[in-house]
Amino acid sequence: DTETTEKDEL
Amino acid sequence: MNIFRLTGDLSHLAAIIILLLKIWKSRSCAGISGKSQILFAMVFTTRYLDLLTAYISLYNTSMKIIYIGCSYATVYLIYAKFKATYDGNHDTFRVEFLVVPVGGLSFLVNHDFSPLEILWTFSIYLEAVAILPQLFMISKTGEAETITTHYLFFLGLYRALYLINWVWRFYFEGFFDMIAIVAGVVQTILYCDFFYLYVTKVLKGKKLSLPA
Repeated sequence: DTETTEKDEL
Repeated sequence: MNIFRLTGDLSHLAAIIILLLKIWKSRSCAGISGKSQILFAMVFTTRYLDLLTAYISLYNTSMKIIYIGCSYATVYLIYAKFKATYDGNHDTFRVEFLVVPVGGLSFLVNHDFSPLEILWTFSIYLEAVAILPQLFMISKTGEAETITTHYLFFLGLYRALYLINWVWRFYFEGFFDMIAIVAGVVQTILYCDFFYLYVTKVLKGKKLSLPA
């Protein structure tokens, strides 16, 4: 489960 | 950013522009599912709320604004400007059967129980099934205009390229987002039947017609 990294994908 | 994600975004942009231009130039939305376009507008609205909270890059911000703008313009053309050409009799998919389960699932399976994260998750799950009303409409009418098949091809290709992007990012960056990947696989699988027809018919110059 990834930490909520900044969402850089569209 | 990698080449697969960039070509994926450009493929997505191409699909959105192709559809908007098709409706605008032909002044008709015949064969287009307004319901799918409403779902896509919902996908972009719930996914890009972070436009108000985070700045990632000029590319990221401008693409989001273009996607939102074009999707609302498309919905406007279908339901307002060229309403007379909207084929409501064939656009009959019960979207509540998509939105309700997707809404429920986004509360149950997400990375973080915060409003923005749940809305993002909702948009990911909804995008996976948002094309169903359009595919259902084509199965009901038994055919699709060639320009519509090009729209669907680029739309399906974009998420397939994103799948490769996620393999790339896992391998080189150790990054992966299980929710986006699973939804992206489902979304791409839904296009497989169409991809087969597109390659075997449309690319050979035939019209896409399903055995009615």
